[in-house]
Amino acid sequence: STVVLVFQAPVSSANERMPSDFKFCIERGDRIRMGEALGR
Amino acid sequence: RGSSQGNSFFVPGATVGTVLMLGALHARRLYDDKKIEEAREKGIELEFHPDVKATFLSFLPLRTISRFWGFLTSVEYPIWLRPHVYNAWARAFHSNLEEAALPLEEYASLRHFFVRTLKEGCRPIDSDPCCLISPVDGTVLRFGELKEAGAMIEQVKGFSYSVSSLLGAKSFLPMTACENIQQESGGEDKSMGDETQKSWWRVSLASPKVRAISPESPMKGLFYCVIYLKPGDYHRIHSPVDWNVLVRRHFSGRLYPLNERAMRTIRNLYVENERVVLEGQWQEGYMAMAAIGATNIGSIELFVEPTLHTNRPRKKLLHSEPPEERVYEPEGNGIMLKKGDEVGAFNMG
Repeated sequence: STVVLVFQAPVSSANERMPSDFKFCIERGDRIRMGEALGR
Repeated sequence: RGSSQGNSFFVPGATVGTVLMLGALHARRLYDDKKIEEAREKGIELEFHPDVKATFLSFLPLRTISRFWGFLTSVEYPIWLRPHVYNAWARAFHSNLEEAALPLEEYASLRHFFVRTLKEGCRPIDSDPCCLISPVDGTVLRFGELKEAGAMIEQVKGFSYSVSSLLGAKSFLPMTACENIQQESGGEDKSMGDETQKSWWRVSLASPKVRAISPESPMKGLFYCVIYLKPGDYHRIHSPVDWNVLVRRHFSGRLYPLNERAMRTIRNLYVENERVVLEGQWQEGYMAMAAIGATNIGSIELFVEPTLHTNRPRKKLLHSEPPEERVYEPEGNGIMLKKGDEVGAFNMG
């Protein structure tokens, strides 16, 4: 079985002092467990 | 067969031949898997490569096989046998039995054991309010940003499927960041056309006119992440963020296996298979989660909608027919889920 997530997130901000780009914190092939961060 | 000449056991030649053939096929499969593993270690990407065996799968009654598997795994074991069966399962598929919430004797069947809950504290939820968590235990297959118009996700190198096919043609999929930029520079406003009446929140998510009200707010991109669950993994699905689920869509489809070999050899695997899609909105905009079934794990249970039944027998399955859709509280905010809440589970068969 497989789960696919599709979501909107910020890619750039007009406010340079508060960058808000979304970044994944995973790599392909990583084992991940429920509750661990995919991205921030 | 017994005989008076002293031969107490006789295996027919055809049986020996079959066993040898199956052994050879299995050895070939192990060899292929080893080659793939070696290629991956060298950084070589798997490529799409359709084969005859994959075509043969489409002629098999996989949904019936799946339901029969579900029936077999629902058979209750005597209490003394249960730990042996589940220990064997855990050894074969690398499950951690110490995490199971109940003693093994309390799981009446393999099917019951398969969707076991975990002990309190086994899966701490990342408390960072700016993070999006994994909804399942599994292996990350793909992730990234959808930049092109008509967003596509790569199944393997050489073959991709469209996100709108996965989520449904009536999906409220917003535009990608690139499309937003094109619109701002004078392109046609696609979201304000014929579909205006259909999606009040599609407009609010996607239209740069709305975004322009708040120039400090960041530009939104569209991201995806594909996670594969092995048979030994914890098979419950949780909420990745705090969000409001507005629509549920059920696609009654095929039930191909979803393993690595199938990914390389079967086109549109995720788009053809039976799946349940939840769509809604989180603090950053659009959110959708698709749970895709496979032959062995064919049915998807939603705790937010217990009446939904998937992998049902049907006289004739038309793959072109639209998905069955339910809007949760059309006038309200849908169903509110908190990060880490249980949403559903994959069941055997």
